[in-house]
Formats: sequence, structure tokens, C-alpha cells
Amino acid sequence: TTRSPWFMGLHDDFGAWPDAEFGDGVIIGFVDTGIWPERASFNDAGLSPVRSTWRGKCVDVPGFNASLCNNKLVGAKSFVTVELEAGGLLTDPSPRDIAGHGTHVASTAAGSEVPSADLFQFAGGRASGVARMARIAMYRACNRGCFTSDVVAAIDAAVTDGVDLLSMSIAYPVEPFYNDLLSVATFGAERRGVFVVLAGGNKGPTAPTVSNVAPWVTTVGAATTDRVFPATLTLGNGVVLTGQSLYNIPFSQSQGAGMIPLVRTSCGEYDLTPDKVMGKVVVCSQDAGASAGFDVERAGGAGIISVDNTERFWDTVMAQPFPLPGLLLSSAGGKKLADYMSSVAYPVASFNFTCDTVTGENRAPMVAGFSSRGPNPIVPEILKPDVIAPGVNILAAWSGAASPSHSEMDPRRVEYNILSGTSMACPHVAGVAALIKKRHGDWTPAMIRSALMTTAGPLDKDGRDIVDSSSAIGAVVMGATPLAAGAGLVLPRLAMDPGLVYDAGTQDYVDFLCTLNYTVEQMRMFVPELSKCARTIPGGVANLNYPSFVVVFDGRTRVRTLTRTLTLVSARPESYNVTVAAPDGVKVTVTPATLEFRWPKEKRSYSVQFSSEAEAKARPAGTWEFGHIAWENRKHRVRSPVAFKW
Amino acid sequence: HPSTSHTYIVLANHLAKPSKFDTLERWYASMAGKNSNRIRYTYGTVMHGFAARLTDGEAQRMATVPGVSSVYKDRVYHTQ
Repeated sequence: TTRSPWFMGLHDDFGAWPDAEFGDGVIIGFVDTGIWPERASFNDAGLSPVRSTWRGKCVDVPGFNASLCNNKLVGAKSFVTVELEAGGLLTDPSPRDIAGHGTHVASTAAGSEVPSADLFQFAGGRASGVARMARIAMYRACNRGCFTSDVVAAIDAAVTDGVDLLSMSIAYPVEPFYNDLLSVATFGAERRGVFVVLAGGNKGPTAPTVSNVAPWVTTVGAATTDRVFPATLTLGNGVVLTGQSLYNIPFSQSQGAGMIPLVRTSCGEYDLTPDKVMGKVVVCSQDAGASAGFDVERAGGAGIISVDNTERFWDTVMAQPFPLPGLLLSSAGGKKLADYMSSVAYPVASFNFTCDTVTGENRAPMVAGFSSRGPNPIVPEILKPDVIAPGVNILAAWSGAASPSHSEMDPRRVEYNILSGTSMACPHVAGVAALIKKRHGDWTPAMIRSALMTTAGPLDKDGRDIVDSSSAIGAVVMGATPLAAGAGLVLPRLAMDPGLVYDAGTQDYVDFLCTLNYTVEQMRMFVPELSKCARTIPGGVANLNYPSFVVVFDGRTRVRTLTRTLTLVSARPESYNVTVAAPDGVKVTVTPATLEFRWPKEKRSYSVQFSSEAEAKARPAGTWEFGHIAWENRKHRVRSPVAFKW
Repeated sequence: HPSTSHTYIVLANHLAKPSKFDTLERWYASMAGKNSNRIRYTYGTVMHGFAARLTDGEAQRMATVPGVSSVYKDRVYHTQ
């Protein structure tokens, strides 16, 4: 990836990268669409052989030679089921990525350094995975979709092979944990010490939509970076609208087109006929994607304007690699365009493509409108997503078998492509987790998650609240709540040295499931040896030792008390004082208010009493408000988001 | 295979394996019976069980076999 690792604060010469030796030797397993091993991001220059305990390998099958693997790509297997037209099933034995997605996420997390990468000259620059010296093991289980049976086989193989981390950019609408085999399988991975990170889903901004919500996995939402690809549209009335585009033409051509008639269509397959669109710029009434550009081109259209007319966007749009002049407008821009088109009989407009990549000027990070939102649909007391990471307009390596637009009509092939989604955010966190794993090899998955969460940033690069791109249309924006951003943007430098962590292990998750009143039969899906639930979590599931808090005032209860236990992970004794932020009408009392830690790994517990005062009763049921609890000293700040539900 | 068959994932409690089977794979094969050639995967690290092509009726009967914790019909996750 270009830009995003540096946007997260990583630096080649100091901080998390050199401190963690760029994740050298840590093995990240990916369950995805496979890999295109010839990409430069998977070169193994400077990498030593994989550790001797590694049990994985690269398969040697038609279309995928085992010799394509090296000290970077240390494993590649396939578990993709193909349904035959004649009936029956086959497993496609090749881990070669014909879709592009797996290549993209693997290079994002652990791609090697590449001196120069771009897509049509956009987003160009030096590329690096977040943990550029970590190793990649790809378990192909996805084609157009990913069958559960294949995904579980892939996870089973990855953990058997000995991966340290699992990154899975896949999702399905949530189900109770006992009915969700991804939850069952990842529980098994966690039991074996494997850190699992999953995409939170792209069903935002409505709530609750977040997927992959088990407390033993880390759930990631998507945010923008400080990079845009602006292109402008000048309307016949002189109004200039700015959108984004990855359409690249010579500067001279971009200046000479002049005003072109506009025509509005749905951009559906049967709506793009030559008699309607020939010689005109087609305004799609919804985000039709870059592939619609080929339909427009085939019908003789002169250009395409894609408008996202939903609340999914404010001014954060996903750039598209249109094959003809085109851009994507935000819903705000789309409204101005619509107003103009309805005000004149013959609307016209002209494009201006500067083909620029602009960095550092837009407000960032901003939670992407598409990023799925909490609250947690299964256990509201566990806040999800956990964190956000860059997931909009991410450039990373791409399959040689797929076009950049995903369209079969698109003849273009590229080495790098720009994609958006929580799929792209997930491997950023996997990369940071690999850095932490390298530095702290004995940490549990929960400790790694705690480090990621308690050091995450709730502020943007200019020190203002991180904004939710779906919060407003127009100039008024609102801060992203923890239901959208979790604890905030992952900050690797701080996550390497969190000071304190909230740890949890298998027994804690067993107690958690028992507290959910799971039957013995349901419990045995997770823990076959269990004879009965020996205990539950005192005070309920909200008391799981999780790095965030959810406080539910259900109308009858005015006081909630939650407890947590912190573990010192610094080498020296430290003292911490608590600071609290809470909504009006909520009194928060932390006991004790100071925690003294004398030696590494020492644990200290505290309780927090949340009291809803009289005026708080006026809140409508179902309302959410937010605050935080932070343990601080001169060196560390261990911050937990708190969500209050009325 | 019968056209009505689907892939089902059979979650088994490996600790309940009868001693007459010396491996889990043989136990699973016995569960699948004449369908044992339809077993597509066996799982043995993060969970125990197998995936096989079964009809809906076979899947329902499979759920009643001693040692079977649950039977799930395959579904599709999507990249994000």
C-alpha cells in the first residue's frame, strides 16, 4: 500500500517499524480469494527462511507452481469449492487469485517494500505492507463467495500449519455464536493463541449492522486517509462540483472537450441504449460502479457521472477507475447536479481531470459511510467494532487475471488496484498486530487487541474529533461515536507500548458464553470437554474483561457497576490515575482512582459505578451516549470508550 | 449425487467417539454411511467434524446421531 502505513504514523527510521523489525518472521494467515505470487509486493529480498516449526507449504498444482513461493509467501493452499454444471462439486486446487481481493489484502498487511506503485499514475509512490517483513500464508476459500465449509477448512489448516495471526476480510449477517461456525472456528483459533482479525462489514451507516462480533475476535471498521483523487464537473450554470475519479487522460485532452449534454438514467443494463445516451454524459442515479462505465461506453456515451444518493456518503467517495471520462459525486454534490438538471431544458457540463493525487488537505480519518455500525446485535454489552483503520481508496497489489473495475468487459490489467471496504481496513490491523506480536511474542490475542484498542486515536490528524461521514449532508459534521469508530483509529507506535492491557483467555470466554445461558450442548461446540458451566461472570456479560464498556440503563436500573482487571506490561513499576468523561446526568465513580503496579505482569482490578441521575431519566429509551475511562501517567494513556444505552 | 443434496457441516464431539473406531475419520465415515464418499473435509484443529454432501433428510437424521453436536447447512460469506 502507498500512503496508509505512514498515515497511521509508521516511520521507516523510528517507532513501531524498526522497534518490531517490521514484523520479521511473524506469519499472517489469510482466508481469502488466493494470491498472485508474481507481484513485486511478494518478493522476499532480505528475508530469511521461514521458521523450522512452520508446517505450511505451497501446493504444486496446475496454474500454481510451488516454486512461486519464497521467504515471503510461505504457504498457499486452496479450499475453493466449484459446482460443476453437470452436478457435483470439485475443489479448485489452485490458490492462484483470479479475483484480486486476496492479493490486495495480503499485500496490505505484509507486502514487501516496492519502490514505485500506482494505478494509472494515481496514488503513486513507495509501497509497503504494514508489516513488510511478516510472512504470508494464503488459504484460498473464496471465489465469488466463500462457503462456510471451505472457510472452516481453511481456518483449520492455517491453525494446524502454525500461523500467528489470521486476517479474514469476509462477513455474513450475524447469528448467535452457537449458530455461526465462523465464531466456533475462530474460538478454536483463539484457544491455540492465534490472533484473529475480521472485517466488520460494509452495511453501514444504518445500525445495528456490524458483523463478526464475538469478543474473541477483533472487529475492524473502515476510515478514510488524507488522500483524494479530485476531478471537477463544471455545470452549464457555472457551478463547479468536485468529485473523485481514477480516469486518467492526457492533460491536453481533458481541456478540450467543452460542454456536453447530460442525460439521467438508472444506468441499468436496459437503460443504456444508444438512442438515449449517444454523445452524452450519463448521470447515474446511484453509484453504479466503474463497470457501468463500460456499458455507457458500449452505448456510445461520452462520459459517466455516478452519484451516491444515499446517506452512505457525505464527502467521502470511493474513487472508481472509469474507462471513459467520469467521476463519482457525493450525495451533496449529486443534489446540486440534480437541482441544475431540473432547472434547465438542456443541461450540459464539462469535466476537468487534473489526474492529481492530493494528500494532506482533507479532513481525515473519517469513518466511511459504508462501514457497518454497532451496537453489537448479539451481545449489546460488548462494543463492536473494536477499532477503525484505513479502508477507503487503498492501493495494493492486484491479480493479473482480474480487471481493476471487476468488469469482464474491462480489458485492462494492472499490478496495483485501488479498493475500498472494511476488507481493506482489516489487513491494516493484521499488520499492526504482527508488529505487536513480533515485539511481544508471549502476548495473548486479548492482550494484542487491548493494546490496539486502548491506544487507538479518537482524534483526527488535526486533533479534532474523528468525523462520521454519514453524520450530515452539507457543512455540518458530527463526531463518530464508538458505535461507528470503536476505540478509534489504530495507532501502531502507541500500540507497541500500551503500558497496561486488559487480558482474557479461553476460560473467560467460556464464562462469557455460560453467562449468555448457552446450553451444555451449545457450549460443547466451543469446548467439547465441558461437562457443565462451572461459573458465570458476576454482574453479567458486560463484566467480561474487555477494553471497552457498554452500560445499559434499562429504565429500571439507575446504577450499574462494572469491574475490570489491568495487567502491567511495562518493564518498570508504574502508577496510573484515572480520568473519566461521561454524559450529563451520569455520575461515574472509579474505585480505586489510582492503581500502583510494582512488577511486570502484576494485575490490579478496579470497579466503576455508573449512576444515572434524575435528569437522565428524560432520555428516550434506546438512546445512546458516550464517554471514556482512561488510566494515565506521564508515559501512557490507557483509554477505553464507554457507551451508555438508555 | 442426488440433485437435492447440499453441503452440510457436521460438528462432532470428538470425545464421544466410540472406542471401536480407531480414528475420528472412520467414525465420521460410519456416520455418513453409504455417503462416506461424499465427505469433503474433516476438521480436527479448531473444531471437530466434517463437511459432506447430504440431502435435507439425511442432515436431519445426522443431527440425531450420538456424538453429533450440530449440523449446519453451508452458507456463503462475502468479501467486504
